[in-house]
Amino acid sequence: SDIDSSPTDTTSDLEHLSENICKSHMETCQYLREELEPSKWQTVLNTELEAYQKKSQEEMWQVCAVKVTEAVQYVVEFAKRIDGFMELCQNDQIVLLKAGSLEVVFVRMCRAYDSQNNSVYFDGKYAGPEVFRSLGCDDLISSVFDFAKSMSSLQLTEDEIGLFSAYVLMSSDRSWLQEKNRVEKLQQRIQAALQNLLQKNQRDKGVLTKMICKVSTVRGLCSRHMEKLSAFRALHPDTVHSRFPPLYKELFGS
Amino acid sequence: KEKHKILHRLLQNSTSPVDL
Repeated sequence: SDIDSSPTDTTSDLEHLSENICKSHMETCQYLREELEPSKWQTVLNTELEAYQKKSQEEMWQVCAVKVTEAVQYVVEFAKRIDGFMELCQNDQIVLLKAGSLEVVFVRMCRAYDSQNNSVYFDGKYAGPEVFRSLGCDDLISSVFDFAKSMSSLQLTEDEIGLFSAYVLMSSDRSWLQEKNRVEKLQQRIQAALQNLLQKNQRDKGVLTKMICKVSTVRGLCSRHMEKLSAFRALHPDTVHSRFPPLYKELFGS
Repeated sequence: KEKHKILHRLLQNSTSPVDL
C-alpha cells in the first residue's frame, strides 16, 4: 500500500487496488443489494405519507440528519479500508471526508433507488420525493432523486460503484489539502483501476466519461445541502445545536 | 483537532460497520 510507489502501475497492481476497493465497498455498504430489492419492501402508504408530511420542518430535518449521519459513518469506514488512505496525513484524511463523504452517500443512493416508482429506501420503506416535503427543500430533493435516477440508469455493478465512490472521495482539488500530490496520485491510480475494470466488464467507452461528468453534479448537490442547512439553522439554531448528531454538525457545520 | 474530534476518533478507532 505504498502510495508513493512508481507512477507506472502494472495491470496486476491495478487489479490489486481494484480488489481492495471493491472488498472495502462491500464490507461497508450499509445494506447489501439483496436486502434493498424493492420487491422486499413496501412503498410508503398514504397514511404514512401523511404522517411524514405532518411532521414539523424541525422534526423532519432531525430524522434526515440522523439518517445521513448513519450513512456517512459507513463511508468513513470505507475510506479507512482503501489502500493508501490511512497513509495520508490526518489533516488530508479529514479534508477528504468533510468534502466527500456526503457525495459518496449520494453515489451509493443509486443502489437503493427504484426507478419504477421513483423512490428510495428510507426508514424501512421505499419513499418518493413527496415524503420529504416538510423539509422545505423540494428543489434539492427533486435534484437528489434525479441524480439517483441518472446514476441508476448507468446500471453499474457493485464493483464499479465501489471504485467510482473511491474516485469521488480521493479528489485532489479539495481546498486545504496539505499533500495534494499524494492525493492526486492516489486518485489517478483509482481512475486507472476503474478504467481497467470497465474494460474488463466490456462497458461502452463512454461510460467512464459519463461517470466523471457526474462528479460536478454530486458536488452541486452537496453545496446546495450546505446552503439549505445554513438557511435552516438561521431559522432554528437551537434544533441544530441540541438535536442534530454531533458528527453531522462537525461535517457540515461550517 | 478539537473542531473535528469525532472524525478524529472514528479515524483512529478500529471500528467496523457492525459496531456502528
